[in-house]
Amino acid sequence: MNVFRLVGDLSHLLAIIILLLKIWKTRSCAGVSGKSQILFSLVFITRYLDLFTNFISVYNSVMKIIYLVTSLGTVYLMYFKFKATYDSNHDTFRIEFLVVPVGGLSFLVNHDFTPLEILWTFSIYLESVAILPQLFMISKTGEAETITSHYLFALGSYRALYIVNWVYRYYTEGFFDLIAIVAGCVQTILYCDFFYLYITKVLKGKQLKLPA
Amino acid sequence: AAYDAGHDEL
Repeated sequence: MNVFRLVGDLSHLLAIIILLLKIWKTRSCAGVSGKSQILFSLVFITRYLDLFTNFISVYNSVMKIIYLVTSLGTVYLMYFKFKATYDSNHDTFRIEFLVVPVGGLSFLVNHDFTPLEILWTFSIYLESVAILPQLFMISKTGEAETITSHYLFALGSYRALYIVNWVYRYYTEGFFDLIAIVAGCVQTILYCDFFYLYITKVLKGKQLKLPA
Repeated sequence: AAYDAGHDEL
């Protein structure tokens, strides 16, 4: 473990907590893409199947459980408890266009052709594009609540910090995982225009409005 | 390689 990965994990946890609190406190999931939340739940489920078979550390197991519970809890709040506030008219990204190609690619490019490894690879590839429905929804509505932009900033920062972690691990341990690195770079690049808007607008107290 | 020790990252 290194500080970059730890701060990255905490940023990821912060993002998930921000979103959960936003939905719970405002009793509304307006402006939030339920499809992205479904994809994130799928990412955690397919990645953490080794939760009980491959013990890494208490921290690792506890965080996996927290991610699973909070992401499924968010999906539950969006599609059941506060379903009436779910904006399905703007959350129209065809996620099958993500899941199918990612599923195919995970069979073609992986470290090991075993069920657990293919599911892990699927999870890594899926996570890199899972935010697309959310970014698409914001581009359709043309704006995002400030709390949602904080959520996205924390979520985008987590994988950017993981990239720093991979550089650090490469130089200190000689460790590198090309699948995770390439997918992590794609994932972080997808946030770039949002990062620009966040830093130039939200941090100056303005509402996040996409140029029409 | 990354996987034989089991993926140690979240």
